[in-house]
Amino acid sequence: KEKHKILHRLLQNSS
Amino acid sequence: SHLMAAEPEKLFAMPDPLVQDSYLKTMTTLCDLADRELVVIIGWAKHIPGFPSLSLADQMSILQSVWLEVLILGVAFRSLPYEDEIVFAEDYIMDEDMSTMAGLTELNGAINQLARKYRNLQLDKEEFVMLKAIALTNSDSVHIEDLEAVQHLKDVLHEALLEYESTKHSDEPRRAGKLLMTLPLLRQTANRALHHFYNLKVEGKVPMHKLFLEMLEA
Repeated sequence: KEKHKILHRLLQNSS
Repeated sequence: SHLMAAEPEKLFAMPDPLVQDSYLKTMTTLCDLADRELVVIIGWAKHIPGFPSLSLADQMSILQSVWLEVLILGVAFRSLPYEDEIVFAEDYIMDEDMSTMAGLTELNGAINQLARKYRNLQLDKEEFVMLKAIALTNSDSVHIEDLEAVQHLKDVLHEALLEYESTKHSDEPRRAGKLLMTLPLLRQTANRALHHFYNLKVEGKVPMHKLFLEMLEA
């Protein structure tokens, strides 16, 4: 479920 | 110096000039600003030495618990030059009358109390950036898995603060302690803000962006 979060995506982005 | 370089550019609230001032407009403007601040805070956290080395799950747990503290500390710091006014952004400064109209008397009162403490201490920017990083690592989230790694991060930042104070404010031996003792009021104020905006979310009248909603729910 956590993987669908925007926070998860933003933390994964490299910049 | 690393934290100083990681300081993000300031954001602007940009309230819609075509919409007449109202309670709804104020809340919409603040929620939109908070959503953009969140993106900035998440990007900033990645520049805190050691933070990106934590597991992704722990990074999430920490940010979910302290994002409002980080945001409010920023607001309090921006408000330092303005007595009794809250600087949500350089183009969005609320005085007491505006706060009353927006139903933010209690919240802005608390932010003001915090800003007054920092004003009395003459908090400088170096101290602000360290305190903000300490607030990040001082999360008491029960979901953190690697508590030791987070404690290490906190220790490193604590050391940096003590070292800074011993060289820059050697005449005030209790200064670091005074700064750290403002953190309970910061957490209390963040909780107040959380309740305010969570209630707004439940009411459902103010449009909110997805990230802001997600963090309020977390």
